[in-house]
Amino acid sequence: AFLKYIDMENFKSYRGHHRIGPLKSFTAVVGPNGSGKSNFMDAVSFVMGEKTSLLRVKRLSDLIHGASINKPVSRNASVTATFILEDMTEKQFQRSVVGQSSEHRIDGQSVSISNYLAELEKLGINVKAKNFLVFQGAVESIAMKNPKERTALFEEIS
Amino acid sequence: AFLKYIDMENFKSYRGHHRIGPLKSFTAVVGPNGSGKSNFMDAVSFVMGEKTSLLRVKRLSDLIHGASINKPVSRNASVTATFILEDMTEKQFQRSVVGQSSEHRIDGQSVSISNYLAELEKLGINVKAKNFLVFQGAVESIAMKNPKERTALFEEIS
Amino acid sequence: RHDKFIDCFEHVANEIDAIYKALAMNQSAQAFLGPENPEEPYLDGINYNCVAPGKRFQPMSNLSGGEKTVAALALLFAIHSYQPAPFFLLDEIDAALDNTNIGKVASYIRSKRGSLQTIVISLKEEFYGCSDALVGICSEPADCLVSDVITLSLEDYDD
Amino acid sequence: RHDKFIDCFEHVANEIDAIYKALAMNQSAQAFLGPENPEEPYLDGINYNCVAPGKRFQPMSNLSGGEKTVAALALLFAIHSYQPAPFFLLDEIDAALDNTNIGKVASYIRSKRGSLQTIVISLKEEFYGCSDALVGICSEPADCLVSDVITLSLEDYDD
Ligand SMILES: Nc1ncnc2c1ncn2[C@@H]1O[C@H](COP(=O)(O)OP(=O)(O)OP(=O)(O)O)[C@@H](O)[C@H]1O
Ligand SMILES: Nc1ncnc2c1ncn2[C@@H]1O[C@H](COP(=O)(O)OP(=O)(O)OP(=O)(O)O)[C@@H](O)[C@H]1O
Ligand SMILES: [Mg+2]
Ligand SMILES: [Mg+2]
Repeated sequence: AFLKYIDMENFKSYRGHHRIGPLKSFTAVVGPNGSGKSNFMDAVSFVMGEKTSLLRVKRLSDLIHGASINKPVSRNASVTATFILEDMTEKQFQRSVVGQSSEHRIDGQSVSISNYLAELEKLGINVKAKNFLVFQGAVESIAMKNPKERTALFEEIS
Repeated sequence: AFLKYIDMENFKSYRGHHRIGPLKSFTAVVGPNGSGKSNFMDAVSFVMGEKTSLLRVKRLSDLIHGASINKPVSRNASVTATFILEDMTEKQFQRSVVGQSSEHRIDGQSVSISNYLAELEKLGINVKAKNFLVFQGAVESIAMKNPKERTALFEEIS
Repeated sequence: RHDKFIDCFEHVANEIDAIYKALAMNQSAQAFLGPENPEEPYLDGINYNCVAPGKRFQPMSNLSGGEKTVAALALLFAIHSYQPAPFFLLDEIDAALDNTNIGKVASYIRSKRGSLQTIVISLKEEFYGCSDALVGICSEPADCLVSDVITLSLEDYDD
Repeated sequence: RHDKFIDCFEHVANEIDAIYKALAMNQSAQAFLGPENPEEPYLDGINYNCVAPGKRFQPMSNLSGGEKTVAALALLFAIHSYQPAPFFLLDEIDAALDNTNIGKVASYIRSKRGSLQTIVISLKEEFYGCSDALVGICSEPADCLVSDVITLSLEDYDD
């Protein structure tokens, strides 16, 4: 599978609708300090099922554009990831914040969270395995885990 | 006071005697990854009285050149800081590792550790105040301390 | 359950050294994973050790900032070879790397483009200049931060 | 004892905003230190808040990596104004800064050269190129790392 587009709707500093892509084999996200690069990473992590505490917010509703200054522009925010599969068909995963809870859709159909994560796992995506997202400032710690933590990592991956 | 020279003798990756300086008002230390830049910072921190745990080693004897591959080249290592005072005279502070303990000298005269630190404090140097040494990777945490830690910081400085 | 663990561990342990050598572009670099309990590795810890190019064996805590980053990336790519996620997203992993190591990491990523999609966030031209496409993010003045996005493909330009 | 604390706190609290504005080169930037217990500040915590240029008041945890670095340097320089250590030694503080912020921090350091000696360790030309002298460290191949030092004064060259 190949990640082609990320669509964000009122997610953190992205007001309204923004489409990022088409993404290539090696894509670089650039911009000044404080412009919203790590917010884009939070968007991708969110749609892949990452928990709120790793998205630098306390509550799901803090992810809505404007929440950082207590003026959320909407009750909702959403992120959609569009994958191109081996057979060249598209598959879309969408996760949204509605009030204080989050909803999950695959190709527009609402699904349960466990279905959503199971389908992602079929593509090889498992956020608990911590094997594809490296947050800002966290790269060195991957090498410096203690032996027990490393066993737990292998446990999750296998 | 103005720091003019740092002399290192068998300290970490510095074999034998090395003199760094004359240092200017704005000096930059450059070099490839793993060449010994942070080891230079450890040398300066050591001579200013910093504790071993902040010098990335477990024991004082690990500071001796070669200890990292269990082949220390000597029983001793030392660092000397040469300051130019307001009246243009020089003052030297030297701290050395001898076996498992450390010795302190001011202008060549052996002094007790409390005397040594008191003289440094007269120049405005107090490593406990954490107000002039910023270790690699630690800068952001200075702004993110919790309120109680910040009070303790002001306690130490005043 | 234990078989899967051993299968995964052995695969990654076999791959890590070659990946570290490729990342460091130096055959004298070494990396190995060793279980504390070789009979039943899942019961105890797993040690990770790297010997940086041109150096001898020493504890990982002795490595410099840049050396730790390269060691971490080797482990990440080795794990990926067992359980390939479709893409990587790496936020300023080049912060502690000098320009030589940035060049090595960038060319490793480029060499794996066939089997691995990578998205990096970077402030350094030496790193993002090697990518196939740039996503530029800028902010407009407003009450709170409002980000805007511009996408630019680099494939059309020569180096 | 308490008087000294209050004296120190008030001095730093008065200086921090001007220093942050100077570092950010932007009058809309704001920084303030506030005691949780204004009567007896030494008994409780002290809050630190920064409003990044062009943004509104929000918790410090919302700041980006680069914004946090600038906020940290402002606090460091403000504390220095009360109890001046003879020199600063800063190891790769520019890691999270973009080139604009590197320029601002470097020019702040240059502007204070009369009253403050600074030694920085850096991998970025945009930062170390602004210094008065370079200390180059290189390593020779040997059993363990052997560092060698070359000192070069930049004062003789023009920009
Ligand atoms: N819900 C939200 N609505 C609007 N803006 C937000 C929201 N949450 C966070 N922000 C803003 O996003 C900014 C942080 O952006 P981000 O961390 O993505 O920057 P960055 O581009 O990664 O910068 P750096 O290069 O310094 O790491 C903060 O200044 C914050 O005000
Ligand atoms: N006692 C010692 N004797 C010899 N070498 C040592 C000793 N202690 C540490 N080293 C070596 O010093 C190296 C680390 O150097 P240092 O951390 O100063 O690098 P650096 O120049 O700061 O690199 P980076 O840019 O990656 O931060 C390690 O590779 C280690 O082998
Ligand atoms: Mg960021
Ligand atoms: Mg270093």
